[in-house]
Amino acid sequence: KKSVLTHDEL
Amino acid sequence: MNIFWLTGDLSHLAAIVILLLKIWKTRSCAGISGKGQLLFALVFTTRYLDLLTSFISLYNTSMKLIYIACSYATVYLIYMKFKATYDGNHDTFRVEFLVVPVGGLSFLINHDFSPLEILCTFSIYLESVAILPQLFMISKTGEAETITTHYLFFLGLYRALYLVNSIWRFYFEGCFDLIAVVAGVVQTILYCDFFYLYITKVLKGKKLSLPA
Repeated sequence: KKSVLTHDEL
Repeated sequence: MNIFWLTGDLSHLAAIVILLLKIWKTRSCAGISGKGQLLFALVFTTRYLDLLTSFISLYNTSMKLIYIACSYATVYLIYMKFKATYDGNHDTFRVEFLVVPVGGLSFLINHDFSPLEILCTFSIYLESVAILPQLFMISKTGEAETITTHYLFFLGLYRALYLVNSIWRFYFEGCFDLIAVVAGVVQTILYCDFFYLYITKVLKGKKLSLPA
């Protein structure tokens, strides 16, 4: 699973 | 988005802009680790490759572009425009000792074994330790200009705020990223000693200097 947080967070 | 996330981003932006303006206004990069800034440019480049594959929001895209542009501008000022003022003799941290292990770790521990995800994970691990060349340089020279300490303070504060943001998102959004949280804890711990000196010295109007 992709690390969701690290793509919408900076 | 919550208040900790936003203030974290703004703190990060403040750090980057403070450093860039300091170098530009004083026409000097004395006391700044060029190697550290190269690492941050590498961090932003490898993390924000997702600009090419996914769109989150106008805010997200523009902030990423600003971070990348500012970090490359800083590297340009240090290694090209104001190269004569660069204190290479004190910037002797061996960055390969960070990049190689971090590269290996990102291959071993990641959420998805794909090039973009490995690079993004690499950037998170690398960011957590990318301040070490700068801290090493300060420990070698034994002092830092006050404006440099403001830069470090905002850079450290940003990740601490992001940790609170992670707790917030865990409770209110049910999402949790172990890699980002562990790296964030490591990153914040590295700043603790500096935070102590910043609060006890710099905020009381004294220059940050270490005992010989």
